[in-house]
Amino acid sequence: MKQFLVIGLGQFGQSVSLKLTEESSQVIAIDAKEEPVEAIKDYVTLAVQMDATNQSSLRALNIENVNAAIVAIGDNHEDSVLVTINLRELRVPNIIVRASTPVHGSILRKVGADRVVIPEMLTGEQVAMDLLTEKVLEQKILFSNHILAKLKTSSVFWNKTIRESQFRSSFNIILVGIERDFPEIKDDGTVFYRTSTIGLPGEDEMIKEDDRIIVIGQDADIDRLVVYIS
Amino acid sequence: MKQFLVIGLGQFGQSVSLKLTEESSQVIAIDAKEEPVEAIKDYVTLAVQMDATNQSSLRALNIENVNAAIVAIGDNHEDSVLVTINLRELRVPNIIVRASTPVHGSILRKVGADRVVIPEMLTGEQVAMDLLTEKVLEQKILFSNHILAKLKTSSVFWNKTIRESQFRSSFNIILVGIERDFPEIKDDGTVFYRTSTIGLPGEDEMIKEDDRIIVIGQDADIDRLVVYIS
Ligand SMILES: Nc1ncnc2c1ncn2[C@@H]1O[C@H](COP(=O)(O)OP(=O)(O)OP(=O)(O)O)[C@@H](O)[C@H]1O
Ligand SMILES: Nc1ncnc2c1ncn2[C@@H]1O[C@H](COP(=O)(O)OP(=O)(O)OP(=O)(O)O)[C@@H](O)[C@H]1O
Repeated sequence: MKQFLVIGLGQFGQSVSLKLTEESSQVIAIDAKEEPVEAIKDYVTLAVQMDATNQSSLRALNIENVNAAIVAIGDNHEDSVLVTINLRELRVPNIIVRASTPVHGSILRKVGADRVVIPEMLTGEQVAMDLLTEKVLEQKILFSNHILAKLKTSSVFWNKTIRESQFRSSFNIILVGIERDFPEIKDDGTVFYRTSTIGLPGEDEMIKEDDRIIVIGQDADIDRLVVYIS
Repeated sequence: MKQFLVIGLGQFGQSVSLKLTEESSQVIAIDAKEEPVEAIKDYVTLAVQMDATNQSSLRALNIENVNAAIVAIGDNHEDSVLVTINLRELRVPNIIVRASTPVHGSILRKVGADRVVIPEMLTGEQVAMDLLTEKVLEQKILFSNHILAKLKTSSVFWNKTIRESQFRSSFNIILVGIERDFPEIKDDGTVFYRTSTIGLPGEDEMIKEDDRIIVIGQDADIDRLVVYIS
């Protein structure tokens, strides 16, 4: 059972705390203000109102066994630096710190943050990439120049099996999912569509009209496929 | 050539503007303050200092042809709502708005935002997931319960081809990349390692000692593979 310390309960800190708890980890959540502590205390293992720059208070929490600490203090750069230094001195093994700017981030790394996260920059790049790919419904950068993309399909692919479509040999991409709308009849007789994704479909799976395909490949190869589909 | 309007040049707005520009789009960047406009003007198509709640100023920019507008105003909730309404009235086809809380986000959606993004929540969940998977070096949620994960390998896989490893039949996962360190000799004779990822490796590619594998599969299947590797 993993145990984590989250310091700072703004949107980022709350989101980390709740997700960790949802995934069955123990979370000690700290904030200097009363309201965020009150709001979260029924959801996490322990919620404490205290100033995390106060090293003796931090030490009193007996956090030697936490797997990692997440410093989620936003605007106050000096506090987040001081808290990082405190956690380092208390020998916390993995310190993840939210920075608000790259300069703030490099200071944090110098004082011992194992990982620095700048949510606005990460999400900003992701949003930019999503906007650039219109025929592409959604896109994520995976690694080097490979992306994951969800594409609309056109009649060139409908009613063919994945094997027949030859994604790998023609486009050097792999199909990892098919998103399809399944009609269901409600009690009052009307039809509604439930969207579901078939993950890692087999070679004999057939692509149907209106299916969206989820693929992985290099940007240039995905572009070629998009042109082919259009 | 796509054209975008970005309103608000904090970290999020800057990051969207620069990424769009890097990907060869035209960007009109707006901020009420002088410094962010000055800082970005050499990098984007056009940078304008103005208050975006002023609809006639916005109209004067002739933004009928933008593909989308990104409202990146952070703390001032009323301004971001007002700007969204203005953009709606100017018939901008795709309005993406950064919200700071879910409540703020639902208001924005009600007044016409096509997409609402809360960077701290998205990144918070991602960081939580990364922390929970120690043997897993990195992890991304892809769709339904499928994740992309980068795993260390152990001797069970070294010097076997991908075909011999039988990832698909034994674990129901697919291997989409191999991350490897390639030694290079510097001019002074010392060795340094350059990390590179082999994307979509073929079935005959061999996994070597210290390789990291990038795989896709359902959480439960990835867990089984992690147990097998450990
Ligand atoms: N020294 C400190 N000790 C404990 N908590 C702190 C300290 N300094 C700041 N905090 C808390 O950190 C939380 C997040 O900080 P802040 O509000 O500055 O960032 P934010 O940008 O609103 O956060 P987010 O971006 O995550 O929404 C606040 O609730 C604040 O009370
Ligand atoms: N009405 C407005 N018109 C134009 N720009 C505005 C308006 N209101 C706010 N801005 C600008 O939006 C920018 C970002 O807003 P703000 O600083 O509140 O958010 P932030 O949380 O710092 O941003 P980020 O999270 O992206 O770093 C600021 O530079 C601000 O000047």
